Amino acid sequence: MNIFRLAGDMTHLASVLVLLLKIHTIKSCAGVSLKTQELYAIVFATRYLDIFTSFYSIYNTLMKLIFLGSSFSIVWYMRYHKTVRRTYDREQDTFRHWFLVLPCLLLALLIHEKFTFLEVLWTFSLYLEAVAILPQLVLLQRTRNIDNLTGQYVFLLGGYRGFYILNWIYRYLTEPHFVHWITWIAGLVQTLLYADFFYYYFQSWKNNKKLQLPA
Amino acid sequence: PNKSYMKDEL
Repeated sequence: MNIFRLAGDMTHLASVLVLLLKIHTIKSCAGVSLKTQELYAIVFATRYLDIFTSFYSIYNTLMKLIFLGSSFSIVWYMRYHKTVRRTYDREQDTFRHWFLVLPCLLLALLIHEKFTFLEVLWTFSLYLEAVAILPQLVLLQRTRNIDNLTGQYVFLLGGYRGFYILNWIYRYLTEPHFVHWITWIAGLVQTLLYADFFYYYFQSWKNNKKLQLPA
Repeated sequence: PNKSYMKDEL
């Protein structure tokens, strides 16, 4: 464990807590993409299949349970909670996210480190996580007025993978044979997808005005 | 081992 990875995990944890806080306290998921939340639930479900077979540390297992629990409970809130589900703008959140799942699965079947069931699904979860934010970014462009909590959620979610890139650089420099191109490229693509959001987020923060994404 | 470990990450 290094400071970059810890910062990344804490930023990631903060992003899900911000979202759960928003949904649980104000009983609203306006501006939140259910498609992105469903993709993230799939990402964690396929990433953490080894939770029962291998144990690294209390921290590792605890964080996996938190990410699994939070992502599935957010999907449950947005689909089935009587008050929250009414605030979900179904008409705007129309990204065909299943068109993201299939290519990621095919790519994982083609490009992976080992051709085993767990490894292919783990690789699939890496590719899917890289693009899982797309429905949310599209929804933000459409709804335009972004409330603070949703903006913070996307900002933290984008930031965590950025910290992970620093972690991979650190591990590459300190651990021999630490070379994982698949993870690195997927993580880089993921962070780059947030680039324009980050630009407008900082602009709004600097000029102290509401976050507006160009149409 | 010559294989480095990746699965210890979240």
